[in-house]
Amino acid sequence: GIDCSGDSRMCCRKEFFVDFKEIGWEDWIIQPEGYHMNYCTGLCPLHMAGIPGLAASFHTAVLNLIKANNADAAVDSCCVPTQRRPLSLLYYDRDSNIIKTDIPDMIVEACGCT
Amino acid sequence: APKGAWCPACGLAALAPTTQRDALIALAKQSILTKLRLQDRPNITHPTSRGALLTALHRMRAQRVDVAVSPGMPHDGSIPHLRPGMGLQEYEILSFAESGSSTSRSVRLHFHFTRELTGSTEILQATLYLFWAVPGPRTRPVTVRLLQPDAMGLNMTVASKTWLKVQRPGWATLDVGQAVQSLFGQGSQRLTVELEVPEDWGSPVLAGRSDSHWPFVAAQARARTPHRVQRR
Repeated sequence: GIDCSGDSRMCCRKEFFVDFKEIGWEDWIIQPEGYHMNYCTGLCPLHMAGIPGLAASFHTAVLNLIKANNADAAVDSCCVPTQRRPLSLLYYDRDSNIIKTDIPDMIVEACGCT
Repeated sequence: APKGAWCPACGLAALAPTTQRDALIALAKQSILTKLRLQDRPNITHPTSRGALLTALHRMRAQRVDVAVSPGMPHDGSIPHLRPGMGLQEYEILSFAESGSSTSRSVRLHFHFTRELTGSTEILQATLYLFWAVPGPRTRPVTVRLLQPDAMGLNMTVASKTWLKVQRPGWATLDVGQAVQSLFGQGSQRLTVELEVPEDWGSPVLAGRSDSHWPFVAAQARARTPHRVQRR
């Protein structure tokens, strides 16, 4: 997958870090210090459809051209997460018990076109 | 998106940077609270001391390495270690004791579990950790009763009773998985442990709350599998 940088308009992963201290949650969330709430954004032109991330090889480029020429056969394509990982939290609950849990699929690692 | 149609992903990009940031932070908060089954962020009344937390985490790790169950609780069919759930969210819970009523020879300890957990998880295992600061070996055992509220919630009934031999100062563990599981099953949220020592002991010698040897229950729980309706 590709990380968004500069004025890239193609499908990419936008990093966004939520610092728990900044939002006043550091008193009840012991670990970690924040949450990487990355998200996918950018365009998925039809000839990019179905390829995780951006074209990175000659073969893929040719495949894209074939797809582009048959554009009318293709349907819409969206920029979505292709890899995600859990968010591990150590936090206090209402009774001041300490809970450790891994929330699955909370952090986007990579994006690609459907 | 075609001209004029509203594109959900683009909507965010169209916002001013500060508005966009506020929207993302609100989304992050909501997402975490929803996944933790919390209505709102908890307000912490008495945070655990760092020492007690580190001691408890260290004890739990040491216990896992030993994989030895204490001599105290006879195995009365403790919760069979259910196969780790494939992809189901799991929880490790550390509940530190709250002091209850006490006499010259007994003390009650209360352990609270929140409704979010008792209603939506199943207990895989639970262990009570007690630190004895007695000066030397004691011949006669400590009586440990696990109490839970009766059906009306008015009186406490004895859920199980066991004897704990204290050979030397240090940590002792008891398997309380069955008792915690039945509590959760009845929708109750509080486990009460009563410790009674023989006459020649003097008062039950447990470390003080400020000390990092305060009693705690370490439990492993797993989200209940969502109820599936089988269509035939």
